[in-house]
Formats: sequence, structure tokens, C-alpha cells
Amino acid sequence: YQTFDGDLKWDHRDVTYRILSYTPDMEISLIDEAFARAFKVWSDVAPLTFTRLFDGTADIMISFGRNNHGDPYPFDGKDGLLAHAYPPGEGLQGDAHFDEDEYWTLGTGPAVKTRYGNADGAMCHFPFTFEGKSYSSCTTEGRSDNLPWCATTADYSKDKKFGFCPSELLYTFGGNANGAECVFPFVFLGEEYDSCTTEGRSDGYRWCATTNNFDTDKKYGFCPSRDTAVIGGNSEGEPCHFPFVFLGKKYDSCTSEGRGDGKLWCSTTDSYDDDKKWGFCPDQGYSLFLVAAHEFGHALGLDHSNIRDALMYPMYSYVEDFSLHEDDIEGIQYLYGRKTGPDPTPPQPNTPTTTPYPDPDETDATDGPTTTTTTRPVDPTKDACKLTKFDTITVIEGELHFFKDGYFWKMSNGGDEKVKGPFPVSEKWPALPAVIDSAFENILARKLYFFSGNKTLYWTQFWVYTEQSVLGPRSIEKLGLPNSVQKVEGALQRGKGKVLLFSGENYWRLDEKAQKIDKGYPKYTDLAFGGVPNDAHDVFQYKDHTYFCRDRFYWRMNSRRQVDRVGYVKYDLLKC
Amino acid sequence: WSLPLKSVFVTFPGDIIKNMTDTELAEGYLKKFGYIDTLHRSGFQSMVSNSKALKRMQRQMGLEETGELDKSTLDAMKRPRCGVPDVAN
Repeated sequence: YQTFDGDLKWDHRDVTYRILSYTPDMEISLIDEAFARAFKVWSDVAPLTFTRLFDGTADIMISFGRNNHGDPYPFDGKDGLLAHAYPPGEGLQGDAHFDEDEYWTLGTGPAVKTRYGNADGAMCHFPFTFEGKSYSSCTTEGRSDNLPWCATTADYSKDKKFGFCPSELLYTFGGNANGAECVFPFVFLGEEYDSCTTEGRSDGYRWCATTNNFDTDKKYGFCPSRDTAVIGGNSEGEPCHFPFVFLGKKYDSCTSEGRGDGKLWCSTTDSYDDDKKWGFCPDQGYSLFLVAAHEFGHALGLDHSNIRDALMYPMYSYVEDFSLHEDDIEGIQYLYGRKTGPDPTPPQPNTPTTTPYPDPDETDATDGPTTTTTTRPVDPTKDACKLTKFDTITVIEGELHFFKDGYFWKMSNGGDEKVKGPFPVSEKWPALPAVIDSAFENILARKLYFFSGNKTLYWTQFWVYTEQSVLGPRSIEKLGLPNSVQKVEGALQRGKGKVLLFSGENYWRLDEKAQKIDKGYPKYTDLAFGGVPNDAHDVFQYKDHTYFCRDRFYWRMNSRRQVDRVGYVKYDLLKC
Repeated sequence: WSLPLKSVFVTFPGDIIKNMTDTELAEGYLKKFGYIDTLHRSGFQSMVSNSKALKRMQRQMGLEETGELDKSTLDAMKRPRCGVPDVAN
């Protein structure tokens, strides 16, 4: 391995990054995930943490660009140079740039994540068969609305699983229209446009207006590339037009004719000879994850290695089951040391001391074990923004509450949106244990339900607070939940007196008035709430959206049960 | 017997021209990735320094160090790669 002259490295271990722009080649969530995985490659072996910023200046600023993209090292069109990054330091140093003229995938051809349909956002399965015909790209066959779709299993006829492919008719990204779909035709500088355009931009990105008049409304977004779109050339993002005419000859598929480099291309109009509009045909593409992991190696201080199998070898090659080479590990550990112990976690307060067996003389046989909580003085420096995961998040009296290890923070729903706390749980709700798995409020009855339990206990318990009076702890069997439920992970109120309780991959509907679970439950969470993690540890309702949290991330679902945002609890909810 | 096709190469608008000789390709590559000291490159000196630079590039890439612009070296130069120079400048 090699390091840069002077062993350039970050002088801090909590490195920040910010994604400044996206490629239209892949769904944003796939890009976010590819970058996060690429950082994890390094944080798995060195004592580094990577925190994503959504504004301001981060150590590592990530962007896509083509040709001359604002630094002294222009890219060179498709293939050749894929990306570059700068060694650690201020300003441009540490930044990573990816060539937009490449076709960015996960390394094995179009990576198409679906939306809507009935496949819960699954990836397209190529090839798939539909009415006896095989498709290796999204198709509009069988539809009259021109929306491209794909099957998410090999055989649509058998499985009937499908979703819609990226299309400007479904959504846009970036811009200022919050992902709204394009409106065609739209007016821009007095001209009418029937499709996405690069007019008015110098970076080649295709955009559209999301109202019928950009000149008056100024609302726009960038168009996602369809999987059949060409790469580079002078028609980036447009689909091939088959057949097309080139030098008087008709072509029904991509061709390398006319080129000395053997690359396949097509015309995006019916005649290349007349219109000269063309682009390269989609291929396997380059794995954004692998290239990013390499570039982030530079951004952390590693130069190129001459070990062919090392990640820091300068040339790209696709590997399916990636693992970091010993040479890369030695390099990063030379700079930052070895990683010891588990992942960094916030300091843990005293955990409750628990008597696992109930005292039959003092406790109702159906009630839970006696739990005494050891409280400690509030540490004013305990910062919610430094926590990566909360025991539970819920809305109480209109304010978002975050619980963690005997403390809670609250976030007002008003304009100031500043997190307040920590407050000791024991002061406000003295009967509760330190760890709260779930909570919900019945506003009409002015009741607060709290659930707590874990593997060290024999069953989950619940408490009901009505102002200062408390009922419980009681076993969840009282509510009709099986005592095998080790944790109630989340609660969603559904109409009058109905509450959905989540645990593991299942959820139950509680009739609060009858204190019973409705018939027909449990149900599988993923069947009703597609596209959210099956192992969410917090589920709650906030501002007309349902949130499913896993680790530091949340999946936000709208009233139509569509995931419309994935983000960070820390930045979006806590406003850190 | 089929006649060999006579390919016609066209200049595609918006394409970054990469139609160059092997020597041009190699010189550009060695320069771009830091193997050639661009300030001292002319005539005979260029051939000597190019040979040295080629050997250095071949060593970095794990190729046989021939100092010649052979096929494996040219192939390596055409492969997709990271834009960070291999030799710091």
C-alpha cells in the first residue's frame, strides 16, 4: 500500500460526508446505500465513523460531474477515468468526484428499484417473462399510460409481482418540486417542451418543469434515467430509437459500426444521418459501491497500491463478494490504527436491576415481574444528537418524545423545533423502568400506554398512566398478546380505540376499549407496510406520516402506505 | 468467402475523441498518471524517459517490466481506472 506524501490523514476520527448531487442512473436510495456501504468498508477495520451531513461543509463532499466539472482534472467521457478523490485536508481536499458519463450501477447491469405496484419496492428481475415474451429491460407493454414497468420475479404470469420503473412520468429528483412528476408540455423561456431537456443547463442533466409553466412557477426536478436510456453521447437519458438509419443502413439494435473502439451505440431518433443524436447503449456499468470504496480510500489518505487484488489498485474490476484485501487493511490501519472493541456507542447509564421472578405474595399472578429502577443524576451533557438509536419514539401531547435508557427528550411541534432534555423518565413517570420499548397516547381518554420487556425478562409488561395515576405493570397477556412477544416495538393508532402493536415481523390490532386483540391477528408487517424494514425497532405516527426506525434511519410512509422518504432520525426529526 | 467489411469511422458529436495512435495513448497515459516528468520530454531523452516511465508503470500495474509498449501494457492503459495519478506530482 501507499500513502500520500507526508502521510496526509484526517486529524479526527468522526469524518463527515455530504452527497452534493446524484446520478440519474440509479434510484437515490440505492446511491445513498452504495456510499454508506463504501464508507463501512473502512469503518469496519479502522477506528473511524462516518456521519452524513445534509448541508454545510463536510470533510468529504461527494458529487457527480462530467468533463470539466470544476477542478483541474477533467473527466474523459464514458469509460477511461471513472472517478477521482483528493487526499485529506481543507477545501477540495478529501472530496470525491464521479464521472457522470459512466453508467453507474451495482456492477451487473441496470439496477432498477421499483416504485408502487405490488412488489414493495423490490428490484426488477431481468430477464422476466410476460405473456410468453422475455424482457431484459423495463417495458410499457400491456399498459396504456406509457409507464415503464417490470416484474420483480422471473415470471410475471406466475407470480404477478411487479413495480414501476424510474420514469419522469412518475417522479423527479433534486430540484425544488419535492419529487413531483414532470408535467408535459411545459413552457421554458417561452418555448414548449414535450420531454425532459438539458436546455438552460451546462452540466448536461435532464430536467423538466413540474407545472405546465416553468417561467411563471419556477418548479422543476431532474429526470431519472430509464434503464433503456443511452449513456453519454449527446442524448444522455434518451432511449434508443429502433430502427434507426446510419449511413443509409437500417439498424434494429445497438451497433459498434462507425466507431473504432468497438463500443455499442444507437441513435435516439429514427435517423442518425439527419439528426446526429446518439449515445452509448447501457451495459453492465460500473459498481458505484466498489468505485466509491476505492475513492474514499483516497479521501482517507491511501494512495494507489500495486497489489492487483487490493481495493486501492488503480484499475477497476468487478468482484461479486467484495472483501477488503489485507494490503488495504494494513494501509488504513497504518494511518488510523486498529479498530478495537465494538462499534462506538453512547455511554450506557445504569440499567435497571431486575428480579426475574415475581413474588407470589405481592403480585397478581398475571402481572409482570417486579422491576426496580436505579436512577442517576441527569447528566446535562447527555446530548440526544449523539445517540444513534432510541429505545422508543412517540408523540405525547403533540410533542415528539425520544426515550433512551431512563431519559427522554422532547421536540415541540411548533416553530422553534428545538430538542429539549434530557429529562429523567423516573421523575415524570416514576413507575416505569429505564428502558421503554414502545408507548402511545390515547388522546381522548388521556391515557398513556408504555411497554417494556426484553430477553432477560420472562414477558413484556405494560403500564397505563392517566395523568399521575398508574396501572401496572401488567402482563401483555392482559391485552390478548401472546407472552412469547418479547418486545412491543411500536404502536400506531388507527381510528377510534384501535391501535396496531408491532413486534418482530408481526403486528396485532388492539381494541383498546375492550382491551382485546381483534380477530385475524397477528398479520405480517411486510404485507401491509411494504418497503419498510422488517426489524424496525420504533414505529410511530407523526404529522400524518408513519415512521419505521431502524438503527439511525427512518422510513417514512404516507397515508397511501407509500414510503416517501428515508432519512436520518438525528437530522430530520431531532434537527441536529 | 465473405469480403471483410470496410468500416467507416465517423466523428460523433459530443464524443471525446479517443482515436489516437498507441504512442499518443501511451504518452498521454504516462503523463496523466505521473510517470513522465513533463518538463524534460523531447527527442532522444523522451525515448529513454518513456522507457523508464513504462517500466515504472509496468511495475505499478504488476506487468512484466519490458520497458516496451507491448500489448499487455497497451491493454492495461485502455482499462477503466481511477483518475488519481499513480506517481505523486
